[in-house]
Amino acid sequence: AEPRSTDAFDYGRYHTLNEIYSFQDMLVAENPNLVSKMVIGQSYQGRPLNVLKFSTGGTKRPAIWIDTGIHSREWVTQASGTWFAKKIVSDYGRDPALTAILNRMDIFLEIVTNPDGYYYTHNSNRMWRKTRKPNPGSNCVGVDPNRNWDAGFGGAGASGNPCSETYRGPRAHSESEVKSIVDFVKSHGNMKAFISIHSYSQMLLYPYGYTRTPVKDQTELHNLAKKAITDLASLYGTRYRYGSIINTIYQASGGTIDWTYNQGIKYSYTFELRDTGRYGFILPANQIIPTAKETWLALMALMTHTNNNPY
Amino acid sequence: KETFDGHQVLRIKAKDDVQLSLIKAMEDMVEFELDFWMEGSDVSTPVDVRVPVHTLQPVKRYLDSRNLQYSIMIEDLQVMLDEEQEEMDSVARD
Repeated sequence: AEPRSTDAFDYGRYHTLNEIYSFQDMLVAENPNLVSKMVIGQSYQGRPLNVLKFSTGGTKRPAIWIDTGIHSREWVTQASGTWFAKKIVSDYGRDPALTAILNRMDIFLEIVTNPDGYYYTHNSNRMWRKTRKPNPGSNCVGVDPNRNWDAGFGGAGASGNPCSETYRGPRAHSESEVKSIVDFVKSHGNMKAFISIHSYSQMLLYPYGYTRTPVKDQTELHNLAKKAITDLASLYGTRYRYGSIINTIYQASGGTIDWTYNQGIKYSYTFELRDTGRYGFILPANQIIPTAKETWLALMALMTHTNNNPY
Repeated sequence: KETFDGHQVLRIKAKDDVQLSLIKAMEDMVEFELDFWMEGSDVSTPVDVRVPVHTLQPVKRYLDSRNLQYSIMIEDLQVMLDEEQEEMDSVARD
């Protein structure tokens, strides 16, 4: 029983890959003047890498990128991404802050960044995290798409063992799910913020993960992170830690936002959503909407700052 | 579909850097078949790790013998997964 509209879509439960694809098409059909769907590439198994573009005009406007689900088992992130998409179309023209952002910038949202892995979590292995490409010479499948970027690639904080959950892959950008974003960001050339959303452990992180060298914009990114998690906590009191990846969670090489920051995208952040470990990746569906709502406040802080501080 | 009956998620807390390195060394012990859910960069961040039922005993022996403190965060992963699936099925039926 497919919902007939995005108003009837149940944001408070987990959905299959096809249901999310259908949602994306409905949202585009309902909002032709605001939302379009771009296919930036294909996954290893040939699934489309769909990106929703929210734009009120112009060409190559300064833009904000948000992705969810790069680690497929982190289901609350794809579910939150779906809620974000509806929130954007609901609030444009109503919420002055979001309207101001979209009157000057575009927003790109990739909800299912690892579709092969996400499909696999629904049908074969709920604990799957990586891509689904076989590794030549190994029985183990998949690469960690958050260790495959050309930023400190191959350094400490990733594994060279194909059977590891943090296997970096045979070379940087070897995974089509990663390479497609790399090519899109480079061809667009005007991204001003890049936000990659994971779960769990309730953290807001900025570069670097592969080195202890502070980024040159450390002070600004740190202060903005503090403002964002303060706004997040204002709704339900959810407490976040924040800081650079290497100082706050662990050393990780080949990470997404290290690469985006090194491309010149100053406002590069990673979220680790709920919870702190009671349920981990198996977060109950009744926490999807509260998680999305509180995260949205933090996203608005990051996006508003980006819009108010052009560079 | 892979099942996880009896798999447990352990939360391990290092008291100091020596203990943290003992925990990190477990990443290379492929015989334990561990799945690190959350890793820690320092002693303030616990390490969460999923342990298959058939390696639970040797893993707990490893932890106990090195006086590594741990708690059981998830007693039986499959029970939680069944609840999640049941909820998805029931909503789909509705």
